[in-house]
Amino acid sequence: ATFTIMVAGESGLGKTTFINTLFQTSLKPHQDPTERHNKFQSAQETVEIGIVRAILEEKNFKIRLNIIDTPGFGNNVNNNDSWTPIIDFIDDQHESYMKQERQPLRTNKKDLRVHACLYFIRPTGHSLKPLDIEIMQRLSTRVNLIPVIAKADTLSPAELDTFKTRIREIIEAQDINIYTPPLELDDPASAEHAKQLIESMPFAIIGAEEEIEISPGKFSRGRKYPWGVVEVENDEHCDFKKLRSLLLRTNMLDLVLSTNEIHFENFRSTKLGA
Amino acid sequence: ATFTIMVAGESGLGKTTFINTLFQTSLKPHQDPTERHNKFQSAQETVEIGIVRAILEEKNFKIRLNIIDTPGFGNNVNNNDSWTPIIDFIDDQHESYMKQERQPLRTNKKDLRVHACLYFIRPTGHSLKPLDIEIMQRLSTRVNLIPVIAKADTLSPAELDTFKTRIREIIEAQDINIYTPPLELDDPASAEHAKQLIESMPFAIIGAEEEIEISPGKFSRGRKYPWGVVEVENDEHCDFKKLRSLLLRTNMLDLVLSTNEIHFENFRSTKLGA
Ligand SMILES: Nc1nc2c(ncn2[C@@H]2O[C@H](COP(=O)(O)OP(=O)(O)O)[C@@H](O)[C@H]2O)c(=O)[nH]1
Ligand SMILES: Nc1nc2c(ncn2[C@@H]2O[C@H](COP(=O)(O)OP(=O)(O)O)[C@@H](O)[C@H]2O)c(=O)[nH]1
Repeated sequence: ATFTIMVAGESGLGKTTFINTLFQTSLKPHQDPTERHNKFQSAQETVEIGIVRAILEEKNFKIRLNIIDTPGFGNNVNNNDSWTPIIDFIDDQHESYMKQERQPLRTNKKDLRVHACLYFIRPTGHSLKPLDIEIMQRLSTRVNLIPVIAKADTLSPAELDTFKTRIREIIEAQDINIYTPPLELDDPASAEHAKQLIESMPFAIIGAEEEIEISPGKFSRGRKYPWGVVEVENDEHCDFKKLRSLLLRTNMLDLVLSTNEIHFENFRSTKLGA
Repeated sequence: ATFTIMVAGESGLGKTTFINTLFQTSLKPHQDPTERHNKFQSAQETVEIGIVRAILEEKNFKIRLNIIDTPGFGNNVNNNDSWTPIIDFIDDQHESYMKQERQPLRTNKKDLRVHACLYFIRPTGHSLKPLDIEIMQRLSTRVNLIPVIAKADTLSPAELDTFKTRIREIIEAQDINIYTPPLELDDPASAEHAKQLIESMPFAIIGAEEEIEISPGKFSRGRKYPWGVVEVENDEHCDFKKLRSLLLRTNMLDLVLSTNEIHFENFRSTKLGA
């Protein structure tokens, strides 16, 4: 079984750092070093999409992870259609799976269908950009979309609060369908956890590869500034742990099932109807 | 005498906050409250350029300041020509001054020629964007251009160092002429100060309107995060004081003279030659 996460957004928002942070805090490297990093060439453009392969190993549980690092976009003077490689990649995986399904011998189905797409938002403190809205609208109809606020250490607690509210308003007004953890769950503890995840969205993300000594002998991944140390795994500083919990624990199965049952079926019926 | 500073760059980089910080830490409001804020309508577009008027009062010295807050640009999907209102404003002031000069009665010359243009750079940690280079090239031939790194509290000391070096390399490679404090000065102390200013460029800027209690009873303008307090007027945290010193003390006269003697003359000869 594989679980595939895509990371998307303009260049310079810490996407690569986030992938490394997730990797270093929670994952093991893929056993085969030659399989660890792949480049995917989008048909339309000479744009490379990188795939990092990892293993998530828990007590009774081992799953192969693919993390797709997309090229940063939105940095040109004219950014029309800059989202094409990412949208194509998502569609291509459904296309490829559909073809394999039709094979008489359905062996070795290589499945890179994206189960969750993290869309990184620039922390301006103001609002979503027109480009963000354009891209999220296109992503939301194809994949489980999870918008996150990048480099959240740019925002004070009050600014973050205002920004999250503003983003939620725009997402609602623009009819952008984002992934929401199901709330009707059997046990009250899981339902409460899901409620807390939903209340924190969009998640405020901070990424760091460096281990910082936050107190004598105590190390934690974070960013060291002259005025203090930001800790990635501190809930007072950002929502990294909440996002990780959603992706790798509480909602992984739901993300996979909804991709296969909703997004893949949408794709298939669109293709067959066409 | 008036001194006019323009602030330019994409939306969300803290330009308005910077203007307020400069105002609150260093300036007095213009006596006439009706004259304090003006809107300037660019001829070509329905874009408003805001003018904040202030007074700089030192012991033997009083000067009227104009701070021009330009509309943020670069947030559209297609940003071609998004720099037009700003470039037009600069040219219009030279044009207007030239017309007034030709009047037989040269009274009440209202002079809004821009003496320094602060161009705000997004702190990605990577590089300048193509749009930054486009705009800075157009600004550099018309006005004293001072690029600054916005929201510098996004960058760790090591990242800031790398970013400053990268920006300097690109500015050099792209032949962008930026304002440099003159170094051949009579006294060694001033020469040393000029050298330190040049070594810190592009200046790392942090803006804050809030007064934070940084130690019991001691207040300073800054940004309060859960992991610490950033102080605007702390040289270990950013270059705000260096920039303020350049603009309002050590290089104000040079900025005014070079605008009148170099940039205005360039404009005049271009116009007369045309
Ligand atoms: N302030 C801040 N900087 C970050 C964060 N994550 C990464 N960075 C820095 O931002 C710069 C760009 O990061 P990178 O991961 O290459 O961004 P990408 O272009 O989106 O892949 C690097 O200097 C990182 O160290 C973060 O959470 N906060
Ligand atoms: N991290 C950080 N945020 C800032 C800084 N200056 C302003 N901000 C915040 O950034 C947001 C946008 O600031 P604003 O001055 O309106 O930006 P403008 O669109 O460029 O005029 C506000 O939430 C400000 O509080 C700064 O130096 N660092």
